[in-house]
Amino acid sequence: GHSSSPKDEL
Amino acid sequence: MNIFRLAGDMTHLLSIIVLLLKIYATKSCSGISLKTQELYALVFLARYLDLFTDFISVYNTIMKVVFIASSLAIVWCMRLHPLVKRSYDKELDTFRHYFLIGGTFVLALVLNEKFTLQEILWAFSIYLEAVAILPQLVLLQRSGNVDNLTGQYVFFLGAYRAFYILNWIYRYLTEPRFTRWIACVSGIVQTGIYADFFYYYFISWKNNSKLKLPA
Repeated sequence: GHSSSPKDEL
Repeated sequence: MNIFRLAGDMTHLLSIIVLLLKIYATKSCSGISLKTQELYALVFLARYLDLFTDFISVYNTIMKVVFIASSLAIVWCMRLHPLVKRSYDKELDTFRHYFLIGGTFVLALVLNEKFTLQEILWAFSIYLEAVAILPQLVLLQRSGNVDNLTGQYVFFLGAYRAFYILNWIYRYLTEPRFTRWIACVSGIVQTGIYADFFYYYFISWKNNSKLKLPA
């Protein structure tokens, strides 16, 4: 499936 | 990292420092909602589960630890510190925040980027953060006059997410496929909830008068 957005923010 | 996000994170850190200063300097937590502090501790615990699994950067890891540790320390202080807990406005801090937890969790089950535990908890933390300030704003309206440090605390807390909105606009314009609908929409709602507080805060600053929220 589609990948989720990278959690690079706090 | 861009200047808007850095400004946002530093403003967020500043809000926590102001709150810790208020509690430490005055040995009092009057005017502070314990429920809002508990919601923030839950937000950080639910959002930073990847603290040990996904390394982003030293900065990211340090800030996550600081946010988790400070939010838990504030809750501990307001619940257990013998001197501070006496000044907690228990009878004013009556917002039913369990509804906020339940409602945002159900929303996260429905609206998430991927139906995995980590993504559902991340979306839950984003939605919960948007409404976590409500018990605090209700308490300020009930407690009449607001002391300076508490007013500054709420102001910086609201301002940080406004910087994040600028960060999302900047990233949308500079990064080809940047889309964070959950964080963006929730962040706009979160900043909007502070709108009336910002208005009264500006008025009190302009008239150099005491901050007073209408009941």
